[in-house]
Amino acid sequence: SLGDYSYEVYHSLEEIQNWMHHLNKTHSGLIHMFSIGKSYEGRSLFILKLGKRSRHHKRAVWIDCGIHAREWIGPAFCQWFVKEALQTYRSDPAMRRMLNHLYFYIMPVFNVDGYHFSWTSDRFWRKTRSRNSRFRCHGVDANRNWKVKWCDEGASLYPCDDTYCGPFPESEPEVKAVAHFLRKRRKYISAYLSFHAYAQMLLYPYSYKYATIPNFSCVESAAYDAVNALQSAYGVRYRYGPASSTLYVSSGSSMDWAYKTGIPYAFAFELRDTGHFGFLLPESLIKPTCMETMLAVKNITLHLLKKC
Amino acid sequence: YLYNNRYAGDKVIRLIPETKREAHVLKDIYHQFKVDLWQPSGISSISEGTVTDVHVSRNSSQNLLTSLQQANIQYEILISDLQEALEKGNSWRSNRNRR
Repeated sequence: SLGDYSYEVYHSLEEIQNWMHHLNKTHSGLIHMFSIGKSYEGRSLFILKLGKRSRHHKRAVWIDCGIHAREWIGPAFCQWFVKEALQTYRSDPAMRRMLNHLYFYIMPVFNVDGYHFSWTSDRFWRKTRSRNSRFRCHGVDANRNWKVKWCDEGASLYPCDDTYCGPFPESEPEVKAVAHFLRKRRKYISAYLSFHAYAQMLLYPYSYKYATIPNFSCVESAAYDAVNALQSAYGVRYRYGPASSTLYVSSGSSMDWAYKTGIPYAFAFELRDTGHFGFLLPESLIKPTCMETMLAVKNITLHLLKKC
Repeated sequence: YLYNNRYAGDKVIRLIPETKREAHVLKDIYHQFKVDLWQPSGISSISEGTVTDVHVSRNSSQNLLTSLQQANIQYEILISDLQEALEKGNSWRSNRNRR
């Protein structure tokens, strides 16, 4: 049952996938699990489609976690989100409205090969695990591999760098599979949310250049309300703004690609903390991190249900 | 120990270059020591005022700190022993199951 699985510890890839299978069987009214392809090492890329089934087309929100392998709080949040959605569907009018009006496509672990590698071999691995036989180094930065100003500023052409953009855009099967999925459904997807760590920020486009997006006022007000909602939980402050000026310039990111593809609300969260623990956020902080982030995500979702 | 104790003695250090010169020196040092950059994600993103967190191995940490002192760059040690931080951060049950 939902209650038997702990959402306050970090889980291995196998545990997360077993959990997904289990929910698919036990909560078929609100959950449907499917695969969108295979990773470089042949692992299935599982997605959970969450929401009340409807005969009509519903708009959707895409949420992915774990693009970067070592950012474990991301997948922990994705699991938390699903748990909260299922547990509060009946009791929370806001959640009920969200799941009745929208679908949520949740990808708890985007970079499955990298996540498994960080669990078993190198805790601080970031990239995918693909390998070009011409080079001695493994992996591509899955957040530099998208076809939007690919391999420009903030990305590297050198395969041994952590921001290696890959031999060409969408070279990584994981990136290609998600891009294909989102491209096909772009008319219905209203928001793209990607979860990373660490910096305590809520970012929106652009990452690849210093410029203001056309729907700035709607996105900015959604971000402002979201960080205030987040802060209301435990007083934790998140900075917010365009990624290029709030964090740093980086080209080829999933958030910029989603926005360019036509998804009007594209955000990247950088979750806790700001460096005291860094990627080693203790399990004791999973619950408060996820609870406050939940408020932000609900706030953004309810914002896009009202027309801006 | 988790990960065969490979992170014993490794450190995570925070540096914020205050000038262009310091940023340039820091980039050179990072290249030289082949550090694991925690933030920002790439060395090219480092400029004056950038908060940089770097994971450095036990073997390289003393030489790196000496280079920083010689360049007169201020630093702060965020995590003095990465293995210890790793072991502390997970519950006993998680650690036991993983082992």
